[in-house]
Amino acid sequence: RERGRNSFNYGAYHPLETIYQAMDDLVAEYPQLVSKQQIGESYEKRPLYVLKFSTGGKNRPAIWIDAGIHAREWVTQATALWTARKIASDYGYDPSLDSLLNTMDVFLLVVANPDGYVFSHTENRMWRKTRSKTPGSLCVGVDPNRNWDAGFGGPGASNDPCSDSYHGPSANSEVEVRSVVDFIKSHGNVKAFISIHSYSQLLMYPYGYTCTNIKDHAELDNVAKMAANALTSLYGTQYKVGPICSVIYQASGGSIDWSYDYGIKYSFAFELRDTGRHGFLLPASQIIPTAQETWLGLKSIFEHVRDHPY
Amino acid sequence: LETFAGDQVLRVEPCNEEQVQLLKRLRAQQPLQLNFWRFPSFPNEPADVQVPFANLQNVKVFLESHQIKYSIMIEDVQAAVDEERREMDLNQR
Repeated sequence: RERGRNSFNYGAYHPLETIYQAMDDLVAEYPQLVSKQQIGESYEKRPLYVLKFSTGGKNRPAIWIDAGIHAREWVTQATALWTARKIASDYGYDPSLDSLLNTMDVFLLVVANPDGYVFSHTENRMWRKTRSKTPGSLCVGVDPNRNWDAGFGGPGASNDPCSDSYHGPSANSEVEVRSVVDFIKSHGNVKAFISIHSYSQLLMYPYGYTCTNIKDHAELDNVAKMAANALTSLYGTQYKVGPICSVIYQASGGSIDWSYDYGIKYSFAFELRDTGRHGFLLPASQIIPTAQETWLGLKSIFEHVRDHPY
Repeated sequence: LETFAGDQVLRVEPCNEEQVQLLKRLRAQQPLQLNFWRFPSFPNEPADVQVPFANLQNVKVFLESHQIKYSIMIEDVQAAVDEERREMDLNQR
């Protein structure tokens, strides 16, 4: 059994239980900084846990990060777990992180779609959706990144329950999505919303449901380019930057479109290192390099958010 | 456990809007059990699609008959899964 910093292998993929145990271990190791909060439970009744990194204060401005909403993108959850330890272990040693955490909190949802994650580990490696049942259909699951209340049901989402991009019966129908929405709304002071995926190296900002530019286009483009440059500086991984619609494709009901329209200006989505040559099967030897380079990108965004309160 | 023996991932490169629309129509064909890893979007933007072994011929004929350029990105998905499993076992040891 892997426990603690000395034996846990961050360069490997793990089952859900091991990830949850590692989160508990992190909380036990850094109780002054890290706590665990349950924000809901999945369709199959698995807990949805966020790690909260806070140095105190009440309802401080916060940065939200979620990972692994598309279950099969395993390097995403692995990167989130590595990032959690990085934040905890670098606090007190990294002046940039110190100044962030002295004024803001960070919330990290390591496994945003636990049912899908377990299913991808046990039944179907290529599973991406939730595991909710659709009345009248034999097909299971909703694409949780088409289920947010942002142009719901529009272009780039399917109304076929058998499709991998099925948007679901209604916005927020998926409890995994609704739990995040409720949490963000009840917190009320989230200033950045970052969603982590993994395929084809992109760093995107809104919109996806429409191809019109957001009013903060220039600033977010600048922030994203700086973050991508920071990320590239470590291993040379090339990222493409831009709005979802023009960088990837028009897709409605996505999380960062919702967060932006809700008023969270700094909304970004990462698509981590994965050329497609390995598909979603990024070799385990690339987990830590992926996490390391992503950390530089994340930190660049953190710094901008910290220095540009609104 | 579902296996992916013989499944391939194709990188498809539509060169105009008409080809993009054809790919979108292909995507809607449920019996083909296609799993788009990257959905068709704009001309000259690649789409990646995992095709079950049983439907490979149909899909390739469709693409070729419409002069849609494609290449094989992953020869055998199951081989990639097996390789990953081997790496994971190694890591756990």
